[in-house]
Amino acid sequence: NITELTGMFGQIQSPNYPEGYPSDLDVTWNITVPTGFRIKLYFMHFDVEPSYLCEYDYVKVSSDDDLLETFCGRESTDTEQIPGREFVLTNSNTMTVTFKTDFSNEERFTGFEAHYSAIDVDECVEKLDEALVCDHFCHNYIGGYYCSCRYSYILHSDNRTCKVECSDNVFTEKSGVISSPDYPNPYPKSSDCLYRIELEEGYAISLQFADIFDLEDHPDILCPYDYLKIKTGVMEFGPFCGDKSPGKIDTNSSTVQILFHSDDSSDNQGWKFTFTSIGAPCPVVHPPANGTIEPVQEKYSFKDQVQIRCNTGFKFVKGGDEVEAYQIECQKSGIWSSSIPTCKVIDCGTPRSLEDGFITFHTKDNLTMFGSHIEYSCLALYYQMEPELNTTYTCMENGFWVNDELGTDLPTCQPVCGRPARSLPPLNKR
Amino acid sequence: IIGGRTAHPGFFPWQLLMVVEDMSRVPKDKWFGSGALLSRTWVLTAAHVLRSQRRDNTITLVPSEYVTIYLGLHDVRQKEAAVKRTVERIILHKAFDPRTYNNDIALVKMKDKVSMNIFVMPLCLPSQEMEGPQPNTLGLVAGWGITNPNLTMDDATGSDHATLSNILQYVKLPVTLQAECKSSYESRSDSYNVTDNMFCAGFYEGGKDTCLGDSGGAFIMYNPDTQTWVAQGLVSWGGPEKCGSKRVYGVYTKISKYARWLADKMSNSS
Repeated sequence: NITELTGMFGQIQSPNYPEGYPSDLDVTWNITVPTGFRIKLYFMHFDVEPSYLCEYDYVKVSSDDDLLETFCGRESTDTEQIPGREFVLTNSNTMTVTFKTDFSNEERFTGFEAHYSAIDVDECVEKLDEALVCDHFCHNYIGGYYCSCRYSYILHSDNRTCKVECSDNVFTEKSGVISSPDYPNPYPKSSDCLYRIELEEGYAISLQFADIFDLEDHPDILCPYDYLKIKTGVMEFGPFCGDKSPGKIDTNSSTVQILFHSDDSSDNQGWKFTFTSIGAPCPVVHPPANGTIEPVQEKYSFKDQVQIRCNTGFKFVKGGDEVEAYQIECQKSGIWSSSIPTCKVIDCGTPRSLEDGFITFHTKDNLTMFGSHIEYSCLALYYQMEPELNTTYTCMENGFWVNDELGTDLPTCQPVCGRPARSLPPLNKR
Repeated sequence: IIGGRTAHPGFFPWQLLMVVEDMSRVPKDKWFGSGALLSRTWVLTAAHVLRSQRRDNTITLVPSEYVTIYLGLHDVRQKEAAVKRTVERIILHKAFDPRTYNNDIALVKMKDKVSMNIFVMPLCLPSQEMEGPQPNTLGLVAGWGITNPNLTMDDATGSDHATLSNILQYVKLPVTLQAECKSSYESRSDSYNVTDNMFCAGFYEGGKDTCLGDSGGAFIMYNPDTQTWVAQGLVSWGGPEKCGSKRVYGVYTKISKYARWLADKMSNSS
């Protein structure tokens, strides 16, 4: 004789209540309420034949095959209990009430009347001790609960744990710091983070982990829960877990991937490292003869630029053109972009001729190199220099013959006027 | 040159002979004058030397290709030994009046430059601030013109060369008081007009003068400050009387009046 009850509340009574109940009864009430609720049962009246350990007649209340209470009698003794003003509360949403009687009653017992009601479960409070019902925030409502996460976290598909979105973090600076979220506070659960450091080819990235390193580990199995892996194109470092810092890792690569996995449990501090990069080293450069380089360094690496200049009076000759300065750059291959050219002394070349004039070289072998001097003169008697000044020209660093006053302009030889070489006879007084 | 002396080679290295052959006329006209070298390419002369020889008042320039210049010339019979140049451009003063010979000045640009030497050398020009020649100061004029005042130019360019001087002649002349010159000419005819652009030179008693064929030659004066000879005048005109006659002064273009004009033309045309 089983009665199924599914209402949110209800009443159960012993047969014939409030008259005496019959013998040889075995009546069961199966009460079911929605999940998220528990069932509260309380008796308004209880009068069942008493017996030692309730062997004759009794009311049993159980839930999920767990016996909660057994009641009999009119009052509680050391060995038997009546519900009195107490109530029975299930942990789940089901309750079974069984009423059994034996073949005889010495007296007339009236039985019982009880009421039940569905009671909301505050999972946020009650599950606090069980595997943390919500990772961050718990919100109870009648019949259930839900979880939410702190800013920048997202709720995992398990609707309980909070993870972070960290699947595509790209770093392109030559140095920086990367850490697990919230480091050194506990890192998020159920997360798979990917960090990428991507530099120009020619750089080598090194990682220096901080001393505080704390990832959930296992005494026997290598990093089964949470782990950190460092990958380059050809190499893989890790997995790392536990509380021992990996220290320094030289990846020898310009691109590095950092994979961090956490499962849905644990409360560890995480990891942090500083990454630095150095370019491919180039050989030390030395200044050319009659030239200088800048900057002068002990070491040169990828991207370093060196400007080479010739001393005053010297120039580079490249492709037939004279070049003022020359710049080379350390390439990713560790080779300079160009060899160091040689500084060649500036040659002002043959000076321009002067109409009705001539040139006197003041240096041996009629040199026309930087620092050489020449002098312009006009053919005597018939021409005179205009303007009349010092007509010495010097071969300057710009490759031109330059006069202090005229610059690169030339004087002119103007014919001398009115001064015949053969003088007229003197005038005679009359 | 009347009453002059024979120059030695190199005395007047700026002196040049300008021969004009007007092929457009039948029979062709041919005459000559003088000029003075100013620079490697520029020559100064009188405008009337380069004017077509018409007996009217029009100004028709002879084409430049009709003009030949001989520099460093001493004996006109030895032109092949001289420096010969053709003409690129002729600049006549735009105010030249063929009736009065007022503004009788012209510039000639040679096609090719000349190099200076003992026989070829330019003459100085007066500065723009300089005044004209002062009365009674002496100047020199050279030329290959008539030496015999009894002959005309036609006679001179004819077959009888005896009256022309083959060798460069020169004469020393004093600058005439401007008032004396003006009154001298105005007393003979109203048509003469001695302007401020002209000056006269010569002796009251005559005997020394420039004459036909000397036109365009420079009247030069010595500047003791710069120790150079300076062109002060250009042989321009005279009266119909015989050259060298008494109180018939030679009239010269006053170059100082044209110093700026000359500077402008030579700089703009160079």
